[in-house]
Amino acid sequence: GISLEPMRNYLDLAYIGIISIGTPPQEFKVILDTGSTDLWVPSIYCVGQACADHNVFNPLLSSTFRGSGRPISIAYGTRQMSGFLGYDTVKIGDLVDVGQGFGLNVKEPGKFMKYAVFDGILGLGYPSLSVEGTTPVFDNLWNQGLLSQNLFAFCLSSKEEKGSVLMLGRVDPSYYTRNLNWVPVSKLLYWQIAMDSVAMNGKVVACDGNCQAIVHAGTSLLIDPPNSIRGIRKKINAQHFGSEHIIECDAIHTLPDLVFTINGVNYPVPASAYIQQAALRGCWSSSEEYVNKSHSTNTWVLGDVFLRLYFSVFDRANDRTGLAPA
Amino acid sequence: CLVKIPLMKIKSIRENLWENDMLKDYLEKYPYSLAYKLLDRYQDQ
Repeated sequence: GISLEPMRNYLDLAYIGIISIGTPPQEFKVILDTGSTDLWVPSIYCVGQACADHNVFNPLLSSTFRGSGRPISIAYGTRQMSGFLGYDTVKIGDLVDVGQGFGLNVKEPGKFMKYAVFDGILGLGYPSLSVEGTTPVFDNLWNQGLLSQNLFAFCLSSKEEKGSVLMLGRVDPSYYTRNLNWVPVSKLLYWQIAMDSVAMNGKVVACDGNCQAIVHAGTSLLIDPPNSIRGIRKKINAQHFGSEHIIECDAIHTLPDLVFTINGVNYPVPASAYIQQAALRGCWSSSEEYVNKSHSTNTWVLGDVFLRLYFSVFDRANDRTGLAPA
Repeated sequence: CLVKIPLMKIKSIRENLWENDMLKDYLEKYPYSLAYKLLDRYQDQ
């Protein structure tokens, strides 16, 4: 089984939840990610330093494990996870998901995974992204009657440890203000929606007259398509650094909001949010290398930077996302 | 009816690579352009 999830970016994964797999349960720290659909964790069959630093699943210790012997491969944006498919009980919060298919990783996607605090990934994208023949975790929860509504929601806090939450089956309105603005999903792969424009100081600087945006809990940045970066980079006087851009930190106090207009509603993002401050680096990612290609995607990624400001609902029943100030 | 899963904010691989002075090497080796190339191909198909 092969799955391709090109927007997954390991580098910036920032929010983890705890799940357990097997009987008795074995615990894992997983990224809750709307940009992919599969669940995978490292297994005891994984060799190398990267796996040695993480919790690994031991199927021999689980009485409910069923192996399939089927090799799987999940290709992410720049790397790949390889392993085999197994089935076991997955516990997430108080929910018990029986017979869940998941990947047992036998090879970590690169030695850089040694620097990952998380063990695996739990995808919340559409089933069409998943390894063929497997049912994603969220779909299984719904199919097994464990949720009252076919939706989930994220509230992400900028605080280091506490305050962030994934809601399953219902939305708690105390987490947002005003009304949820609903936007239909335009492509049932990612949580992809149409965006009207991106503006600064009242002037459109990108996405003039419509583009696509992926509402992406699980990746931390705003990622703009390569063909839109030049204008914005000029406006904020950012310097090229590898495939990213850096900016003087003082600029955080002077730069204007980036205003994303989606379905006629404005979503301002202040400079203090869209500039990532760590030592003297920051700004958002792009790929200059790809600018001159004749065929280039025009898809933005609205990651955690955006979702810390806006509460997000992912409504599978109606194929729409809801956004409101968090 | 409502299941809340607490999430924790962690240090990203980017931050860890930065602290170990490996971020630039990583970004040169695995630029985002690869992801965009894949996305284009995928959407075409």
